[in-house]
Amino acid sequence: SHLLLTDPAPLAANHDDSTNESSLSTLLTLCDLLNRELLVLIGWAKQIPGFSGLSLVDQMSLLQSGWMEALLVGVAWRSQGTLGEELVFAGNLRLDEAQCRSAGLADLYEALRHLTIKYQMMRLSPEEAAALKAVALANSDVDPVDCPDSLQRFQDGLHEALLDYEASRREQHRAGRLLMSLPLLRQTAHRAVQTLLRLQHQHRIPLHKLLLEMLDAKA
Amino acid sequence: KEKHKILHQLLQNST
Repeated sequence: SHLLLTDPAPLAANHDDSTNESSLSTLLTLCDLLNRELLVLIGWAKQIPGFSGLSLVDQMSLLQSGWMEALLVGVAWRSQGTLGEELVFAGNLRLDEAQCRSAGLADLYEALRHLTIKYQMMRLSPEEAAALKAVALANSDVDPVDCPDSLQRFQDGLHEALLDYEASRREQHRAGRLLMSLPLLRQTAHRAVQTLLRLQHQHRIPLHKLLLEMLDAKA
Repeated sequence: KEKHKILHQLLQNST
């Protein structure tokens, strides 16, 4: 309940009009959205029960490691309702395969569709999406961990919430199935980060400072 | 963690 209550409202894209080149404009719009999503995610993470009980060092490590996974849960969640094969980055930023391809995001499109289809088939609920986002952060396998006991408690609390929720729906296998989707989520996030790093080098897309900082931790 | 000033600040802000 707490995760749902604090789940941030979806952001809208601010369409970039600084260039006539549509693929560049798409990338700039996407990066701006990503930066704002990241800010909101950090604010949200602080409200996840147990997060503030972690040391500041661990809070930073978890976010630096798991931010893209958490954000992609949102993209996959928003995209699962679409009839077409669009990725819904925001209500007003829906990209199909051709648009992604022309923006240099073909590999990202493919990876994100794979993830989206997986969640689409499971009919992910809002509760599950919120839980997965929190679990992705908590489970980001940072090394070294400053305070392992607090991290373990944080993870256990989220796990327990997920089990309770699925038990209330009398869905015996769903919690396990969701957790089994985490490797694909990580793989997809890795692709997304690689794509961003590549775009930054190739096109010299100006990235916001926070986004650069988070990418820097991944590079 | 010196390099990650913005994240550090965001986490330390209470709101």
